[in-house]
Amino acid sequence: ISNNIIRQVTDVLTGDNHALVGTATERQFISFINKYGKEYSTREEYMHRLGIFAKNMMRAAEHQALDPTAVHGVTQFSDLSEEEFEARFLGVQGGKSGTLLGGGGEAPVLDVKD
Amino acid sequence: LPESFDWREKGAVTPVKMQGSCGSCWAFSTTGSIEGANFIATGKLINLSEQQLVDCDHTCDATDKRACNDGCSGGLMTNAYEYLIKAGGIQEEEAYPYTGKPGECKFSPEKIAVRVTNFTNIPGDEQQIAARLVHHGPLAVGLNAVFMQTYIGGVSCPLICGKKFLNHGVLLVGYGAKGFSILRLGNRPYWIIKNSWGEKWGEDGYYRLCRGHNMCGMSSMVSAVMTKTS
Repeated sequence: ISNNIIRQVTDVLTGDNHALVGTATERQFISFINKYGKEYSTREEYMHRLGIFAKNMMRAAEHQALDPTAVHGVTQFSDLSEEEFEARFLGVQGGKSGTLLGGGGEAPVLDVKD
Repeated sequence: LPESFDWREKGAVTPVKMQGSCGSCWAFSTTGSIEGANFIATGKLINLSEQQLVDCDHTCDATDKRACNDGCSGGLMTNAYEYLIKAGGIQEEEAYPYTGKPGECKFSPEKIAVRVTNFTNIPGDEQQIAARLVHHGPLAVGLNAVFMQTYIGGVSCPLICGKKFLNHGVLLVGYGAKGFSILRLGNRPYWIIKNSWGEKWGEDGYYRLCRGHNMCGMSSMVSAVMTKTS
C-alpha cells in the first residue's frame, strides 16, 4: 500500500512559495525590489513577500478589469498584504459609520444652478 | 462654476508629502485643507505640521466616542479641527517636522503659524462639493482606498467600489471635465485628489477619481476649515 501513496513534492502543501522561484513573477518581483529599494533580511522573508507580490499581481489584474479607465499594476505597496497596507498606510477612524459630523455642523446649501 | 478647476495652478497646494509607514493620512488631509484656507485668506502658502497632530491630538468625535485621533493608528479630520480650535492653531512643518512615528507632544503655542476658528461638513452632493471647492479652497475628504494600492494612473472609475467603508483621508484640490472613460462612453468628469504617499505613487502623488457617482464614498465625508488672519 505504501508504494501507492503519492508524495507531495510541490509547495502547495507547505505554502512556502517555492513554485514561484524562477518564474516571470519572480523576475517582476526582483525588478520591483530594485525599483523601490526593498530589502528583506532573510530568505524566508523574501519568499513570503514573493508570495504576497504574486497575489497582488492577481489583485492588480482584477482591479484593471473592474477599473478599465485607470492603469493598475506594480506599486511600492505590491509586497504588502491588504491587511498590512490598511494598517500602515490608511488611517481614517470610524469610517464604517459613514459621515461623522463632529462639532462643525453642516455648511449651508449654495446655489449651483447654471 | 468653471468646467475645470485646479487649486495647484493657483498656488494653494504644497508639494506632495509622504506619510511613511504610519496611518496618519487624516493629519495630512487636515493640514492640506488648512494650508489652502490660509493661502486664500492671506495669499501665503505655509507648509504646516502633521507631526503636531500625530503627537498632540487625541480628540474623540462628538457623536462617536470610539472614533478618536490616535497618531499612526488613525484619526478623523473633524476631530483634528476640534483639537486645533482648542489648542489655538498649528505650527509650521519646519518648526515641528514630520518623523512618521508617534512621540511626545512638543507643541509650542508661541510658534503657531495658522489659527483655526471653525469648520463645516459639506453636504454629500457633488455639485455642492464643487461649489465649495471653488469658493472656499481645497477640501478634506474621506474615501474607500481599496483601488489605490494598485493604482498607477488614469481616471479611476471602478464598476464596484464600497461607498460606506471610508478608510483613507485625502485632499480634494480640483476637478476636470474630460477624463476618457471607455466603459462609460466618452469623456467623463473627474476629481483631482492629493494623496500623502509621496510623488512616486500615482500621477506624481495625485489620484484622479470619477466625478458624479459618490465614487468610493468620496462625497460622504467632506469638510472645510476656517482660519483666522492676524
